[in-house]
Amino acid sequence: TPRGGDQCPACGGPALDLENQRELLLELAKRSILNKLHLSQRPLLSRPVSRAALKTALRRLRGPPWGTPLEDVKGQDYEIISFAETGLSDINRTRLDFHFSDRTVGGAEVQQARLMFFVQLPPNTTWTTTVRVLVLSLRDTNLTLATQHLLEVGASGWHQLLLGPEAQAACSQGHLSLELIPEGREAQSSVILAAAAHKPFVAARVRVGARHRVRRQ
Amino acid sequence: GVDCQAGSKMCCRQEFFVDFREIGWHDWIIQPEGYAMNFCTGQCPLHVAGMPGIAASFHTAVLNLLKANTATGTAGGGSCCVPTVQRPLSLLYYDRDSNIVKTDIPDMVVEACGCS
Repeated sequence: TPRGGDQCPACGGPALDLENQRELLLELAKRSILNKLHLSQRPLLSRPVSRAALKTALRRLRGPPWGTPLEDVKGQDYEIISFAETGLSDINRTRLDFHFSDRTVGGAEVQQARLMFFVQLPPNTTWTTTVRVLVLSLRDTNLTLATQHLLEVGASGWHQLLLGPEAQAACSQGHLSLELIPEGREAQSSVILAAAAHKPFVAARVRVGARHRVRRQ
Repeated sequence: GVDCQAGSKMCCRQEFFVDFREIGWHDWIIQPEGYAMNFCTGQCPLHVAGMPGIAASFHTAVLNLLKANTATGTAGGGSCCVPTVQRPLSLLYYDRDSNIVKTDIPDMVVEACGCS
């Protein structure tokens, strides 16, 4: 920016002496990244995820490969991955809990939420289950049923389920609970794999300021 | 845009890469391994002002040079060497609550420079 008619501070001299300016530039780069991510300091990790789970999850997510960002990025999009924590479960049902940081999601709207899970089935069998979306009640802290999906899987491997607006709203509020109830006699635990590289996860797509734009329209 | 060479004095793009491992950020930034920040530096004499990428055409360069020669008190001027093309930086990182977040931050990587 020119300073009141004076010479522009970026001009008027030879290229910066990189060795002398290196520390300054590094500090500038750090501050720039933290500001854009709305962080005051670098996060300190409290619950790091295993590298195997992370690697598999990233491979499952579709999208442009790293280094090829979206062509027209007007706003700032986020995709948040939350790995399942197994809640109260028994042979007839499996509870999966997903936590989303309200500091990251807060003020933004979750535009899409996908459940990704790995199923292992014997050959020539199908597996049918009801996926119940549970949300926190407005009156108390109990979980209540918001909606449910019937899911039929015919082969082993990774599968995805697009969750509806109720689940998106729950992600926006920071917590999503899913309950999986199998239709047949097959024990849930032997079908859905939850160990290391096969851990189920939810990928939530968030756009900052989306809610604001909708209101203006 | 023009990339800076040794001894460049005119407006150019200086490459600058921040290695996340070097600054100890590789534990919370999962991808990429570094940030190609780059920046603009160098002089912007009046006759190249208003020409993104400096040499828009020979004719506009001559016209601007004529303008510069006829103007009074042109030393310095108000022209800046600024980014003319930028692209987003894609980041995959752990946030404060150990969520894994992917985002594209707009206008973070300087691709080309020119005189404002």
